[in-house]
Amino acid sequence: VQMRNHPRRQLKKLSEDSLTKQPEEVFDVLEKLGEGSYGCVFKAHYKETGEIVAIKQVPVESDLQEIIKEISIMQQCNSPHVVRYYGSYFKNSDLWIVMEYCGAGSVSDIIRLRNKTITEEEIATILQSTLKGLEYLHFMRKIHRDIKAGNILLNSEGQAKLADFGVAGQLTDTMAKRNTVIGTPFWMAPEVIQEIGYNCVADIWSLGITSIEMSEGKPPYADIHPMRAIFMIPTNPPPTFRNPDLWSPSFQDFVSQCLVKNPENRAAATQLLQHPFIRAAKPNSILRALITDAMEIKLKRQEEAEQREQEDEDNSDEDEVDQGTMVRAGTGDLGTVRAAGSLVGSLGGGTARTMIAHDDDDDDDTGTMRSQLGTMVINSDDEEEEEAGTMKRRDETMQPAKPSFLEYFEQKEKEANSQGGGTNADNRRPANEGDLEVVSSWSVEELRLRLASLDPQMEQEIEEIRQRYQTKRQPILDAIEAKKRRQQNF
Amino acid sequence: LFMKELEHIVKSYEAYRQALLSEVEARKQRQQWYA
Repeated sequence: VQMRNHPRRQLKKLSEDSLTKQPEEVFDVLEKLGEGSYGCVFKAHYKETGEIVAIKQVPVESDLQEIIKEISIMQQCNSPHVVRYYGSYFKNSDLWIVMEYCGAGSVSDIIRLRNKTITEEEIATILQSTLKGLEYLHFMRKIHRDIKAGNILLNSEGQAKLADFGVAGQLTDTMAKRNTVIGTPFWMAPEVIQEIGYNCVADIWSLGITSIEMSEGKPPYADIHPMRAIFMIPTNPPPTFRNPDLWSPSFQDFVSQCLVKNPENRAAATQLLQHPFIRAAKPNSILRALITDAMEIKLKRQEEAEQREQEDEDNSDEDEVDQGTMVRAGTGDLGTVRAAGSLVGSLGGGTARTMIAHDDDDDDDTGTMRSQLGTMVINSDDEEEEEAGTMKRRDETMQPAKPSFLEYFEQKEKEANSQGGGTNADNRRPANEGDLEVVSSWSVEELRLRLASLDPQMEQEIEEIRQRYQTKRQPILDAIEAKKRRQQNF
Repeated sequence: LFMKELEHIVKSYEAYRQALLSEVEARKQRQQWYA
């Protein structure tokens, strides 16, 4: 399955001639691979050489700053352990980013497709390639900031490559430690959460969490709300395996060396490559069975989805002429896309909720399916730059929003007072702990109901403020878009 | 700014959650004592 399209030689860059043409003249878009942070990823055929590439199509209204950063970081990297960047095009309202295709998809796709975790032997091999990628990246003074199984891609030969640099950061000499809260909550290092500044070893913590994720199918704390996990990660001792008896002492030792809370005492990628667990790793070829298995399941599901669609189409043809015409038009245009789209839908078996329910910051990249565990970006980099310069201004204008439950308490108290019950209106101090005393007047049933509704309520409020900030950013994004339209392909 | 607002909301909810959990626990203990 996977060898059919495997290129013999490694594409370095698209030719000048290719870059001057319209992308659809250069590529045959074959099928949709998944949906990512900023758009969809397609498998495509590069007509000039016959090679297979991945194309990320990003709508221009997306956060271009992040996308440009991602392109820039990929462009600067030249490693077999980092997904390669070939070139970009502007097409209508989309930016097409052409990248290296990794046929087996991400490690989390493989786990999800097969519905089983990976063996310790396979994990060692994947970790070895990943560590080589991290060693290179850290040598280049870059931090990935979102290491997780969803962002480790495997090519058809079983070589692991780092992908999705949407949130990666560059360290400069003057800024040896960054302080932006970024990444995916369950994989985030304590120092990243605490905003005390972090460096490359933050990726090593995430790698330790990824090791547990690959072994157990999910990262520690995945069953609890990500916002609560954020409080627990810096407070609790480093996480360990749920059932340590299942894993060798060497693997456990490797994970414990990644999950050292004090970043100063945490091992670097170069040191970890010398760890006995990694040194004993078998060659990439041991992943072949795993990859073939996953790809066969994927192909089977794709065929089933196509068959279902064909049946639906036939039915709608029989039913109504108008509906039939509509379906045909869609199929003609995006036939394989629709099929793969159904596949993506059918894979949604994860249980953990995304950090911000409506945010599209998911893992993505060449050959990756949509993940259920989202990436969290709190401060954007332009905010960081502002911090370095004129950050004082922020505090002066800061007016934190009052959570709705506090408003609810106030309203309740007001009602109680207006009924002649309470006389302590002067003592009421909004947003203070005193407001919480009202809980003692509720029944146990009511307390339970309120506990249950807490997370959705919080998520809704977070979404509201996210949207408020998005509205503020829109005029700036529009200006960027206007400028961008004047640019050429690059 | 967004970060600060977010932090404020999360901390407030966390305090609220703790208050609810403590109250549930207190009721449980009270019930046991009566029993």
